[in-house]
Amino acid sequence: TPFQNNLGEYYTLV
Amino acid sequence: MLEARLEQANLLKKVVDAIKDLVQDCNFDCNDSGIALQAMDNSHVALVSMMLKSESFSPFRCDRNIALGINLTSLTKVLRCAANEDILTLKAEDAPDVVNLVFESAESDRLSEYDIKLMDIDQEHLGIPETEYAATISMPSAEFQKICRDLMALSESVSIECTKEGVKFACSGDIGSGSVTLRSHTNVEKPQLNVEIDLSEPVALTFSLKYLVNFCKASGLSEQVRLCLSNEVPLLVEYALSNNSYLRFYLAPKIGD
Repeated sequence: TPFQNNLGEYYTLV
Repeated sequence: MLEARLEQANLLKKVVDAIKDLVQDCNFDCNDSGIALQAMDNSHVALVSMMLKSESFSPFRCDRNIALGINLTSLTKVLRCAANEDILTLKAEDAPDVVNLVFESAESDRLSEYDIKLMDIDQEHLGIPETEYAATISMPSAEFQKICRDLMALSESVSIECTKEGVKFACSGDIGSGSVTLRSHTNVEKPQLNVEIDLSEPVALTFSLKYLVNFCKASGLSEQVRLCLSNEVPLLVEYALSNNSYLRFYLAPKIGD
């Protein structure tokens, strides 16, 4: 199954 | 202090119902512009962003920034005590231990009052940049919900492909495959049934249906849903509410094989 990505890879913590 | 009065408890009931399976404990950040919430699910794949603008309340008063850390299961229990048409007022002190909810029946003299104990929640907050999306699709929220539910019977993921021909939702699984294609469509008499596709470049991304079906619990909040896609960024699923308030969901795409 495809790997599910993580939001942290697109948006940075503020 | 915070004092925010909603004409209908139904709005908050529906919002909390739509997000409670995705996120459990969240801060309701209150300031003079309204009440906002941002929370990620445990796996950090999906994010909920809610904004209830001060204009959605009448009256709305919030003198200083207050974060109300609330367990959504607790909030759901208390909101169940309100009738959909009740007037709901949220109240909190400046450094509160509890949030106070008052439900008033417009038709009788019943007044119910509940306090929910607040939690100290240290929440990770993501900065989401303003994005020019390659494709924006507005469509009936019920239609989107049906597509997601239908395709989930066949597969755990859906590819959303947007070209100038239209938008294609496709999946394949053990028993076979399926797809639904929508083209732009204008219904003058029932604009809530419109499908509008705004495309600057073709996009194709794959997402987990489990999350999309979860987002669709917000369908009762708005007749239309907006999907915003760009290659290699999370999908934005937006339910617009009145007074520029909104409920948004972000979902990271699936990558690789």
